[in-house]
Amino acid sequence: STNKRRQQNRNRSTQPQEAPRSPSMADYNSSDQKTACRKHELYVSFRELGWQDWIIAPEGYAANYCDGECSFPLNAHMNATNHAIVQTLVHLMNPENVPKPSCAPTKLHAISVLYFDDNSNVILKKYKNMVVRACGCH
Amino acid sequence: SNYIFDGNNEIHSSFIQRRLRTHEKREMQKEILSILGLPHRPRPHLSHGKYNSAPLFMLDLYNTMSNEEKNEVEGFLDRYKSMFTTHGPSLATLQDNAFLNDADMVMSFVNLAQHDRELSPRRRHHREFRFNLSQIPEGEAVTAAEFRIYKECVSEAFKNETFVISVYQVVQEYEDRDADLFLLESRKLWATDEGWLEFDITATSNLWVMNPRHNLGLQFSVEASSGKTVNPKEAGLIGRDGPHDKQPFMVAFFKVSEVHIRTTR
Repeated sequence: STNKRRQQNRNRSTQPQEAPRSPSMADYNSSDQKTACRKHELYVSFRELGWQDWIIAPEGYAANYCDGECSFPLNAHMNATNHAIVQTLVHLMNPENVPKPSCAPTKLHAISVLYFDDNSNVILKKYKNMVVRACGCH
Repeated sequence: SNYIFDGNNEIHSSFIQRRLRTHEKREMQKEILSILGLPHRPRPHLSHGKYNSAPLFMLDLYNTMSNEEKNEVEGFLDRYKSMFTTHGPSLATLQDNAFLNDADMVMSFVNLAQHDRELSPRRRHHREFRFNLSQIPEGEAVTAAEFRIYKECVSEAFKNETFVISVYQVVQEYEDRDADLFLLESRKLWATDEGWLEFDITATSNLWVMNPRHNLGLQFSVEASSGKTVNPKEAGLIGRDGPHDKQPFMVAFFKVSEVHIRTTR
């Protein structure tokens, strides 16, 4: 509020000013590319499951998954939401109680699966949100 | 694990680094089945092989869909229409039905009538077809359904001849007399016509799904232009004794309800 700001200004003029805390090297290092939030490949193989007697197609699908840290600063991370920025700030202020933003899928795609049922009828079904196309910080 | 593996060489997660125990494998399989909306692993009896007309039709549809999913264009109707270019010529014109655009599941049903039953002399050329619609996943609503039968060219025996092909729903069966039939569609064709014939059985399929005891199958008859009934085989219609890839079957299109039902864990 205006009153507080005035008060702060008065204080600044009389008391030695504490330098604002800038992100330490450790903070920057935590967003290293090795640990940064990103998409990883993960293939679910219907063939390896031994399901080829009833799944006609596909042989499997690249489900993928998201993994990595969403650390300050978030510029390095893909698709960080506005909420993730707030979450990071609150985490920096209270690291013990507030977790960092989560690395999670931002873009999911569908796959189609063709399979037999118990009566040898054939089903072609579209499954939404099966393949992670992109990850980001939430 | 053997069946789920990380394509990335870097170490990211501990569960990838160890082989799953037997019960864990089983649980993982259950989880994947749950994602697919299946209570258990299906055990199909593939006595006729995977290369019957219905699986082939569905595989063509799958390939068309998969190719077009990559391009991220088109509606379901386009995919369905393009089927006819790869699965034999079609004699019927597919109407631009809006419901096909948002269908997200297609299911084919094999004909379960194993033998041509002895019908009365009046209906000796009728053929019967039965389909099991009892295993339709929960939450699916039929938006369209077709009975498909293949017709070959029979120009030599019936030069310049036309046939009237009729499809009936069996309404009531009796032990001592002919079944009551409800005419679904009649269509006039030339003897020289060749390709898949599609008959709209959407209303009938909905009735069968809602009241399975009403599912008494379909009957099919062929008449020459003189009004005389003709053996469907002589008219070029492929039946049970025909090639596997031209067997009659039923196909239905479904729309999934918004609420995805998952088993409670």
